[in-house]
Amino acid sequence: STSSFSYSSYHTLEEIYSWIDNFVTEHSDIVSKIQIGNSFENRSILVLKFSTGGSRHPAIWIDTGIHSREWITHATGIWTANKIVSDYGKDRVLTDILKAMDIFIELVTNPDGFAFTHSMVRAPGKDGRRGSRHLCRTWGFDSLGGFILLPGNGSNSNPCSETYHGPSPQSEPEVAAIVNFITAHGNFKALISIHSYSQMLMYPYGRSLEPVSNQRELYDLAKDAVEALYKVHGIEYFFGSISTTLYVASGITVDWAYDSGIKYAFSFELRDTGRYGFLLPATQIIPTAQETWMALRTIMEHTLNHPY
Amino acid sequence: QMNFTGDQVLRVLAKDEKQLSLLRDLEGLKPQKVDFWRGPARPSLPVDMRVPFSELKYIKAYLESHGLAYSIMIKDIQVLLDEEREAMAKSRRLER
Repeated sequence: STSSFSYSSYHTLEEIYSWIDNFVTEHSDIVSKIQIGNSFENRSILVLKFSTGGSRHPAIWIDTGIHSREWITHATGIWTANKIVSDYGKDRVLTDILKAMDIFIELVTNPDGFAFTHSMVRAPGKDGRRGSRHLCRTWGFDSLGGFILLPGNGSNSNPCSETYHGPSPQSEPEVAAIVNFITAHGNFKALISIHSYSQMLMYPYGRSLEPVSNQRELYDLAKDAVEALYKVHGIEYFFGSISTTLYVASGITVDWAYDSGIKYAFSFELRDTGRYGFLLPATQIIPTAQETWMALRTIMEHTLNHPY
Repeated sequence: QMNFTGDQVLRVLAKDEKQLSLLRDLEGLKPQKVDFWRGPARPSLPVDMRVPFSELKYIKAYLESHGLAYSIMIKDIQVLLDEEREAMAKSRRLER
């Protein structure tokens, strides 16, 4: 059962998938498991659906583990999933959100890469093995700044490069699974992609300095979210559009989401203690998840209160 | 599991765009000498790079010769990885 599961530890892919099965069994009234596809090496790609009924509720998407070496993101996602079932019915804001919306969480967005970090190379990087697309792709996918969905400046077609993009959004099975699922669902109102580490909360665009149409709203919402995060453990985040906060990067997840009509699209870069990089010790999992939750809850509440 | 004994992570603070481009030049070296954990983005943001033990002398000389200020964020990556692995094993025992 999940009662013996340690939310303050890192786990392997098998342990996470086993937890998912137990978690869904124990909370079947509000949580279900959906397989949205298979990875390049044919592992299941799983999504948790939190719903109190109805089939086409407006929905919120959260993914962790795009960069599979950043274990803190998967661990934060697992803690968040448990927080949702623990607080539903107690936390008025969350209860209101779930009464009107569904929440989808993809915990291990890149299962092949995650397995690779446990079995072969904990810190895959650009010195990954050159050679066949398969090998490079395993780690190459790790170092993407999100899903390179669209060819454009700053991305290229070399599967061993950091800014690899497939010839089309559907070219990578992990990307295709998300793109197809979100597109087929057709009623997502917010998308939040969780990476680490830089202590940043960013919104579109990444591909250009041109502000999005609801820039002011996203700026104010990001400000509220990082303030809510700060109040928990005093961690300060930068926030703003990707291109003005970080750098101009082509076709990444939140750009694609925004262009697909999802007005509230955000990328998190979780806490950076300045001592561990993405190798954050497990002792930091709970505090990181606790502060991230307050920012997520702020974004979800805004989405609930601003239907479109 | 690949071993990272002696590999270090250096945190570099580039003063300006010129220094940032010097860091980007490192990215293009063949064979790869550094792995950016936080890539060169803008002068106000730190750049973190993993440097294999065998390249440390060369990379530190490169940084110092170009006046790039750096600190050692992680002295030996493998030490952190061993601690992480031990923590996971301990947690697994407790969970059982």
